Amino acid sequence: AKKAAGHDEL
Amino acid sequence: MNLFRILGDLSHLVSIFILLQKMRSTRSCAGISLRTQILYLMVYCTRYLDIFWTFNASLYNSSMKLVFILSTAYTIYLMRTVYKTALDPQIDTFATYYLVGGAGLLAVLFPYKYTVYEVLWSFSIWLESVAILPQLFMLQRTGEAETITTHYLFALGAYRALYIPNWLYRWFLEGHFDPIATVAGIIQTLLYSDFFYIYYTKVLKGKKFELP
Repeated sequence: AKKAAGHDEL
Repeated sequence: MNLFRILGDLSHLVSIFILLQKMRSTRSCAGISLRTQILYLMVYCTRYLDIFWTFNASLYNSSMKLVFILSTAYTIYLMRTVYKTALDPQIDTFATYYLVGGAGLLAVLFPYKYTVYEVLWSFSIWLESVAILPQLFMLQRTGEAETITTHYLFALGAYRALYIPNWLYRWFLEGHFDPIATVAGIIQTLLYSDFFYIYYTKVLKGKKFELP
């Protein structure tokens, strides 16, 4: 899975 | 992105529309805690700082962030201008500096990294977990609430509750685990448990929300 930089939730 | 996460975000969005609708339809902000709204604005402003450098990373996230910041600022504006006659500082008295101080302490003790952004992010997560307390405290003092206000609180509480299965899903299926958000999210949901219980046993059965 592609790891998003930083926080990917709201 | 899984179903729980999307439903949680939608619930959050819906809660804000219900709050604005409540003020519009009753022409009043009676029963709404200004302190809680100000805490939420602090939460969004400290958590969504990254909107300036990740604007194109996810249009979904960025637009939601903007909506949360702007709608909460607008709510506070309405409460302090158009609907200010219904504000009752005698009832809305919860000592919010303890919440801000506690969240600040936890943020300094347990950030993922010691950068301004990460400490503020952690602060926003802890502050969000307790930001509803002035509102619940106010509800307890008045002992009752308008039905539309209870729908607002239900949607707001359901948002973080729906994030819990989202975190479990991500932990088992994606190997992604965010301990700060998860622990704070569980605390946040637990704070709503009494409210959820009364909402379920009274409001959903067509009765008025009244505390025993």
